[in-house]
Amino acid sequence: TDSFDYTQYHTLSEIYSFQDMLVAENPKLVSKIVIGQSYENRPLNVLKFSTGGTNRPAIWIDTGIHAREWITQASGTWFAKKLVTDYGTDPALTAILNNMDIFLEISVNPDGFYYTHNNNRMWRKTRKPNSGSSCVGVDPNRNWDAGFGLPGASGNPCSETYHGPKAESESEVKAIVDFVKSHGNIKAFISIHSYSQMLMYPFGYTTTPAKDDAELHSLAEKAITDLASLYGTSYTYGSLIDTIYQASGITIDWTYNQGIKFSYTFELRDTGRYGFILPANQIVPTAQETWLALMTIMDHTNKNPY
Amino acid sequence: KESFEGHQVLRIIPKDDIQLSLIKELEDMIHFEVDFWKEVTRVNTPVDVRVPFHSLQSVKIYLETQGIEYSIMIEDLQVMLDEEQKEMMSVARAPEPRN
Repeated sequence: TDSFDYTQYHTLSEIYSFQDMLVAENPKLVSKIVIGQSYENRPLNVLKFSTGGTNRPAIWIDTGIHAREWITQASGTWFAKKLVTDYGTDPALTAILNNMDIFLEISVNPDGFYYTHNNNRMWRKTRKPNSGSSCVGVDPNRNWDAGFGLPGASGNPCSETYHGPKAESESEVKAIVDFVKSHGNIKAFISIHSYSQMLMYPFGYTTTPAKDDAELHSLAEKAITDLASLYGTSYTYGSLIDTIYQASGITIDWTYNQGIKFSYTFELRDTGRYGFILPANQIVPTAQETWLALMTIMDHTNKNPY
Repeated sequence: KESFEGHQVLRIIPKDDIQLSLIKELEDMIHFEVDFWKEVTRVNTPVDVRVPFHSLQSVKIYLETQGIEYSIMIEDLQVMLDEEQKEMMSVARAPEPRN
């Protein structure tokens, strides 16, 4: 993985190969878990970074739930490499990994990602057909059982924010739900999107503040301050409904309702010129600055057990 | 492979609540087949919308007649996608791992 080109976008098969290489190179630190299968039978791979122990408290990071947000899968790949290179050299990360496990799902929506490479670069949703409609796919970030179907998602299968026929109808979502429930000890859950330069916490479906609103707010402020320290990229932050718009059935509302206090979602950088076609030379700077914010959240999670 | 030739991405910045609701109405005009990259949120917050070539004139006229300012963020999406593809293809790939 030293020769993997982190400055370029990669296909799904290249990312799968990268994951296997990383595991082969770091067998004592990294393993691959297949938590399920996509609609088109692709494996849902999760990299587990662990220094031992059983059922340690854990941090979950995912990228690429929306297929066309290529910067997220690319950043996830960079994070994976960063985790192995910094363990043992960076004191903060070493302390985290000596106490907690980190799970990283680089491509949450592999069918959609494959489709962006081969058929439609602008595809966002899953690839499951919708009964009674010619439109394909569900927005996997409206398919969670948290305010499912409330305002902030669409009931129209042709919409980019179609919530699906029922909560967890998408195998890509259900696989994470089952994993989180069976693990039972995940303490932070960070879901990464692009491109609005935001860091948000629950809720999206209601204006009622989360019980931990104050702590989530101050940690978000610290995280985006640390992020900005590298290249000056300015983020907005706050609860999702206050920061962006009402959205129902979203990932972090479900994880928060499961008791995962540090539930956050990122919208990575917006250069104001390219939208989802962020040039590849932006991958590493985006990943580098995001890493600083991730470290802030992970460090806080490690130092503030609950 | 779907082509996005002639598609533009417009950046619209709503100046007041009336403009906000007018842009939201654009979302409901399904025949335009617009794709909101950045959804309508609040006043002075950019909305980015991909507009297919066949709807460009109508959407621009709609915005202009309502007095809503916009700029063209992406002039021709397919040109950018071609560049992206070219860049991906030109990079010397690392050899595949041995079986």
